This record gives sequence, structure tokens and C-alpha cells, in this order.
Amino acid sequence: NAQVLPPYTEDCQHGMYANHARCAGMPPTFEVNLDQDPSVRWNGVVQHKKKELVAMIGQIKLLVGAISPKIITAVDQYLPELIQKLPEPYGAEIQGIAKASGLPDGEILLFNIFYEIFTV
Amino acid sequence: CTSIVAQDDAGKLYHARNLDFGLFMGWDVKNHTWLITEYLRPLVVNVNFTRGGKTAYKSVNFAGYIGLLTGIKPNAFTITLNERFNIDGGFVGMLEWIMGQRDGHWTSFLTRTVMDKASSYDEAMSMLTKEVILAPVYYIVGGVKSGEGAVVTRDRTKLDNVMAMNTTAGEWYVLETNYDNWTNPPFFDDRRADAKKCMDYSGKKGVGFPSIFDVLSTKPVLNQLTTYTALMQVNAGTLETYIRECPHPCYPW
Repeated sequence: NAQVLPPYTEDCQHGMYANHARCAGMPPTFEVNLDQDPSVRWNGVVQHKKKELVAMIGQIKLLVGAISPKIITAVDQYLPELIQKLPEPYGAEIQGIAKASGLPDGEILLFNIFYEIFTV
Repeated sequence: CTSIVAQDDAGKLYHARNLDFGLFMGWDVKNHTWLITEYLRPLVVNVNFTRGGKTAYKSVNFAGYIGLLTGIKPNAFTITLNERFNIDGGFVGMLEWIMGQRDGHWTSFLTRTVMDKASSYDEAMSMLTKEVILAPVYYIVGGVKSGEGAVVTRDRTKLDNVMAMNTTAGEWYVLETNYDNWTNPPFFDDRRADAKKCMDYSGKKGVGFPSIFDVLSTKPVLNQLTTYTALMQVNAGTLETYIRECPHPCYPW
């Protein structure tokens, strides 16, 4: 039985695991070798997901830019300086991802701070 | 988000989560979906972190995101991170960090550091309860021994609460959504009641990937913000991830 009005609660489901119901697939698995230099260890992931990452950052820029285009200017101008302040290996990893994806350092950092700031 | 640590009759622990993200970040009026959520789903990847040719730990990540929101250290512990909404939230912590006060850890960098440095449930719990962080969050932690499951409720600078699985009182799971366990969730987002109802319905005897997956597939535990479901079993070092979709009618959060 499903409730047809919000919040659309329903009876507890059964047998969903066997046929992977309500799934859009399983994600690929990548190796990140911690013995490698932080600036290159994410390259394999970025090479496979570059198109999707560029699209995602583009969407974030559209949303943030709708509030004020100055925010994106500030992101590109000031956030790269802050990457140097991150503890290692995280700063170098972000720079490596930016280099591999062709996106500005500040925009990769913006993506990485989203989860922190949206707790408000 | 919804995170669950549960144990079966034999004391074997399972840790699972739905990762929900993208609330109020663009609504696609044509398809009735959250824009950022739709862009995040294709970015979901499993990552096997290796050192010396061996698996150090595993995680589920969004490509380009280097923090750890869902992770397993085989034969040691599991961690998931849920958002905790607060007006004194990550925005404040991030501003302080930008202004030069850098004694706090980024919340998802801390979980990665814990995966890297800690070798047991107790060590992981110690780090997650004591370190200063930038945003209030819930850390949900599972171990390898019976009863090792807890929800750590964190303020930015201090520990607010630890809800541990009390097996002597007959408890066999801990469950966390995005609200403090000592308060009632708001009426418009009570996924906790639905998830608990389904966990209690499936019962301790039936605990395993299939039963927990069923719980995390039931609306509104599964909702329009759900990007993926991850299932972990620490002894076997198993991590299974499923990219999710929520067929209409489906609640927006």
C-alpha cells in the first residue's frame, strides 16, 4: 500500500535486493594508490569521469552565479590561495584533480567544501 | 541521509547508508527532480585506497571529491557521515577557517584521516569524538565485535552525544537520519520512524544485506535526494554500492 499524498510513505518493501529494484546501476571501482604522489593519485578517476565532473561544476556555477556572478569571480580569484593552507595530502590532491580535469583549482575546492557549508 | 549499523543473532555487524544530497539546490520543474542530485549520481564511484599493493581502506566517493563520507577499513571499522543541520553550521566554521583559524578539521577529511591512522573501532571513536571540526555532523561508526555500533553527534568544537548500541538492553541496531536522537524529527521529514518501523519488522534474525537494502529502498527513506545506497560488512571487507532512483510518487526529501 502506498500513500498517494505527501510524504508518500509506503509499506516496508521486500525482495528489492535480489532484483536491484529502484537502482540505476552500480558504480565503477577505481584504485587510488596512496604510495603515489598526491597530485597524480586521482588521475584514473578523473580521466573516466571528467565529462560528468565538468557538467557538475558547471551546474554549481550556474546556481551560485544566479545569486551573484561576483561569487564565481571570488572563487576563481581567492580560493586557490586557500588550497595551500589545507593539510597534506589534501591540497595537492585538489590541485591534481584540477589539473587532470582542466578545471580551475578554486572550482574543485568549491565542490569539496559544499558538504561542509550546506549544514546551515 | 540515513545510516544504520545492525548486528545479526551471531553478532555479525552490517553498516549501510543512503546518501541524500542536493536539497534546495535547483529544482527541475519538468522532471520533478533536484538538479544537483541528478548531476551527482553519475559521479558516484567506489574507491579502493591501496598502500604497498594492499587495500588500506575502501570508500564511496563522488569523482572530484576527496573527503570520505562512506568508508570501510576491512576487519577494523566502518564509518558514515550524515549532515547535521544547524544555524551555527559549516558556513561559520568555513568562514573562520578562511579567516585564519585553522585548528579544526574538515569533517570529511577527518574521516579519511581516521581511516588512514586508526586501526580499531576504539581508536576511530576516540578521534571522531575529540578532534575539533568545521561543521556539526553525525559520525556513524561500526566495529567488528558484537555491540560495536554508535552514533556520534558532533558540534564543531565539542562532543554533544554518543548513542551506542546497548546489546544488554536487547538493542541490535543504531539508526541515524539528520536529527538529534534525543529529539523528535520534524513532522515534514520523519524518515527515522519509517526506517525504524521497517528494521523492527524485518527483525534481528533477518539482518543482512537484503533486509537492510529493503529498509533503505522504502519511501521516504528512499527519496528524491538519494544518490546512492552503500552496504558494508566489516569482517569480509565487503562494500556494495547502488546508484538509486526513486520512482514517482516520491517525496522530495
